[in-house]
Amino acid sequence: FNEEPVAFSQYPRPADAPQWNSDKPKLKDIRIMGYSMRTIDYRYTLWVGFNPNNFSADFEDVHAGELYMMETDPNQDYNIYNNTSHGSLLKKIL
Amino acid sequence: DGMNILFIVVDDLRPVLGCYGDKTVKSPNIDQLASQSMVFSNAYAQQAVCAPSRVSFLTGRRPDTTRLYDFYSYWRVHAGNYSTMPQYFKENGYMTLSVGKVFHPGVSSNYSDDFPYSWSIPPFHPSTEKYENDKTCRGKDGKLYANLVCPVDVTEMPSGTLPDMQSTEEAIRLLNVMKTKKQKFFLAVGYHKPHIPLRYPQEFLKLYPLENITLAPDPWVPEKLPSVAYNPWTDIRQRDDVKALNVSFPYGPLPDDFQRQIRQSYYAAVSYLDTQVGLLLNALDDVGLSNSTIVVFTADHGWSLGEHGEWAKYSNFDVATRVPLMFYVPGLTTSSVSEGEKIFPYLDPFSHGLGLVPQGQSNKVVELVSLFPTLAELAGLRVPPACPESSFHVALCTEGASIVRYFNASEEKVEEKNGCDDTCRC
Repeated sequence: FNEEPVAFSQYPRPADAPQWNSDKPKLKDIRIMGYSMRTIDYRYTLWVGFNPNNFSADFEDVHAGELYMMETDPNQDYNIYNNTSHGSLLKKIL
Repeated sequence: DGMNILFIVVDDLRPVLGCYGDKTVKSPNIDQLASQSMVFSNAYAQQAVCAPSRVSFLTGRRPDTTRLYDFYSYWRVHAGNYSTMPQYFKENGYMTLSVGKVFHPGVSSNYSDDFPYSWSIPPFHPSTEKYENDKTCRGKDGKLYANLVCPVDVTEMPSGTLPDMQSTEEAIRLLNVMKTKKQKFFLAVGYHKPHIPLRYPQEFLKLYPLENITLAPDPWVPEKLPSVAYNPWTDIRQRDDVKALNVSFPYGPLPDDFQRQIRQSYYAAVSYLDTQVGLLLNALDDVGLSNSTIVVFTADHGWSLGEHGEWAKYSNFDVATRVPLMFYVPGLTTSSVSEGEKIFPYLDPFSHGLGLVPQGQSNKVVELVSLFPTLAELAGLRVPPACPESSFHVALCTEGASIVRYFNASEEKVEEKNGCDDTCRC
């Protein structure tokens, strides 16, 4: 009960920039995985390197990050990942 | 002796419903279900694309465990021989039945919707499903196209019907058979709309005059959105009407007027879906099973309607991952009603306004991967154990936790805490 409910989602990408197969990359073409952690207050997403051969994600290889605070930005238009320290969120998502 | 289960899963439905506070969409039948249900306003899919999301919630495992991120592998061969939710009910004495799109068809469900593991009889697919992407949309020039926006005259359609109409008919037929046989059942009904093409009976357009349809509140690509996070909506670009607009890749944008047409047709498709759900629930009443059947209503993921300059799913944005999730549990979410009294009379969206409020609501953040343990608990079955860290070798376990505990929690009423949020406004 006292645990903060969290929802985890993820989405694969073949490259950093949008390309024709960005929406639906085949397993062999996946190079990046975006892992999202959501609570009632925020959505924190890390786009990290992904190896499709052994299904491993490399959280040392961060391609990009997103952080949206739901109370002030419910539509998720203002990514504050680069202007905040989020070590605790990284620890939590790991 | 356990309740029956009616599991309704809708393709690409975001929570644009009256009972989720949406002030545009007419969805009286789903709102009526919500008025008897526990409604979760913060439910999320594990991945915003069909096959990975469906295999995830039907096995109770996350995509990193099913190892399905695309459409091209079958978990029993590729990752592990995981039991599914219908399989578990089947092993516990239920007749398990699949109508329409429950598993994603093709490789990811072994070209069989995982029959016979998951289902007692071969799954039903509407015969008109095969025309879904054919040129059946009449253009201004009178010719037929494979459009994204596709209001149709149903009498002109192949076999004079549409897939979801056929699914409703079959589901109602099965309800009658189960009633006659006095057989406990788990019936999963998967509706196709509002998945693209937005092909629906043209009369539903009357509910949404184009002049009333606005753009998304934030129809631009956010300045600080990492390029990797953006989805370039490739699938809708391949539709004839979008192709003809010749918009640039990857950021477009689509012309404002066409954006409003897409939103108009998405809403119209949702109201069409609502009527199908209404006919199904009305039939549950008619066969006298409303008091002994748990009804679950959800979707496999959402759909972006122009927010962030995006369309379709394929992203981690809330508009693509958040789904409607509600549970009607006789005797728990509502007190049982007297024999013969109707709980779900069909409501016509053309003549019925808003006004229904969820029976219970929770704004707890929950996940579709919790569906399996939650339904097992509601049905009085042993809840599958939590999976160990690595569970590729474990047939029965779940990576989600049952959310039945939130049914009873004295939910902090959102309106008391910080004013009325969208959901309580319905």
